[in-house]
Amino acid sequence: DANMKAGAATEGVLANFFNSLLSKKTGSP
Amino acid sequence: VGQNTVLEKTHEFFQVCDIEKKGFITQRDMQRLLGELPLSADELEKVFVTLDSDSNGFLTLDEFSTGFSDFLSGRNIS
Repeated sequence: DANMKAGAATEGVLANFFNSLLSKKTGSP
Repeated sequence: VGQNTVLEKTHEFFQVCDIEKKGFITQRDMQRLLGELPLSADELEKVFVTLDSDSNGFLTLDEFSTGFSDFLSGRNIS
């Protein structure tokens, strides 16, 4: 249902967020 | 990915968002990531709401690192 879809979407967004954070270069080059 | 990476990335995240060094971030602070990460404002809002486990509108270092660790250990939280 709608709630489950919203949850699944959030999970994907969360994964995208953390993966982006992990691949982001830290501070100094 | 080890615990050090979680700590490092958590602090990095807070450095970008919590520029006033409050020790927590709000949804507004979170939007500072708009240029840093490939996520939309709407997506960042969803991430914030998901990580703010007590739904008080403040995301603490502890809440963030817990959510981060959970994600890394499970990779697919249900």
